[in-house]
Amino acid sequence: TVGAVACDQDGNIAAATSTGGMTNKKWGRVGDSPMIGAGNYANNKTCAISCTGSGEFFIRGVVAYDVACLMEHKGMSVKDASSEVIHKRILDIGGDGGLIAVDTNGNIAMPFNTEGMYRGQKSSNGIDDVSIY
Amino acid sequence: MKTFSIAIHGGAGTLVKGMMTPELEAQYKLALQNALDAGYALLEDGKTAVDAVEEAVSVLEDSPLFNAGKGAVFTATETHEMDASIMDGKTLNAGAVSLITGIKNPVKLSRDVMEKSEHVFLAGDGAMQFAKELNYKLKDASYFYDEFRHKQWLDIKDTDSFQLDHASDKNEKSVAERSRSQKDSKFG
Repeated sequence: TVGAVACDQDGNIAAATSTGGMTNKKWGRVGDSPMIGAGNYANNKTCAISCTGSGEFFIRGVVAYDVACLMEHKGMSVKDASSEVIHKRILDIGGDGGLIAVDTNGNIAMPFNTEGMYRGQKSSNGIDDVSIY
Repeated sequence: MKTFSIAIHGGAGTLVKGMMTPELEAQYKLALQNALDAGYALLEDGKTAVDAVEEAVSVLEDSPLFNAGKGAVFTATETHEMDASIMDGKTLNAGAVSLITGIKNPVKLSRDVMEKSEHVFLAGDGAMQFAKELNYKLKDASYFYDEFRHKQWLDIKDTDSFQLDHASDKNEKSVAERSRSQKDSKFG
């Protein structure tokens, strides 16, 4: 699965996600990647999110929207909300993976709870980083 | 001018600990940097966040290293089924496609669903029909063939196992063990 989130010069945000699914999948199995609210979500009130991980758990956890809800209803930062979802809420139901998120101020969060994550971030305030965790 | 930024992910690693060589790591990092730079360049140029995420994901889809587009994994029937989605935080418009095949850049099709249809989510044959009406050129199976992906599939074909494109140690073992026990079970 691959994905991107961005905040543009006008403070508008967006998210995109794309995947080939799972090796040897059958029965027309679909994961969270194309599901708005589960693997992908963007709302200028809160954040833009793209997820990667065990799709069935991310669907059941409505993960992307869950992060946005924590920001909107509990006033959490994008970093705290996405960390809460990946390190607590999704783990509680057995899900592993991670997400990338950006808010309308260009702040980025990239939490994950399993190894082997490929990530990159770049910002007009000087951040430019590509890492494999 | 407000702070603008972009973040990308290439999924969660197919290569578990110990399998990543320095050469391969350099290839992954270069592909990620290219995607990041492509998206960022659009933002720097004053383009929208939607343009930037579509571009960055397209670059990743064009790489065989990641499980999307060209690097998509094999299904149980040795085919490729791809899914993609995009959402615009300003308008709350969204587009998604699922179970599509032969499309070079599924994310572009998802954007077309968002902007050129009255729907949010198109799947399977209907999504392919939509792509054809927009004159998408279909790539044949050889474009999506990758030896590593094929080996991944051969390891678990004819079993009921499936494999995520990421693997914690725990997960890898369970997949391998499941796969082995199911293959052995054929011999009593």
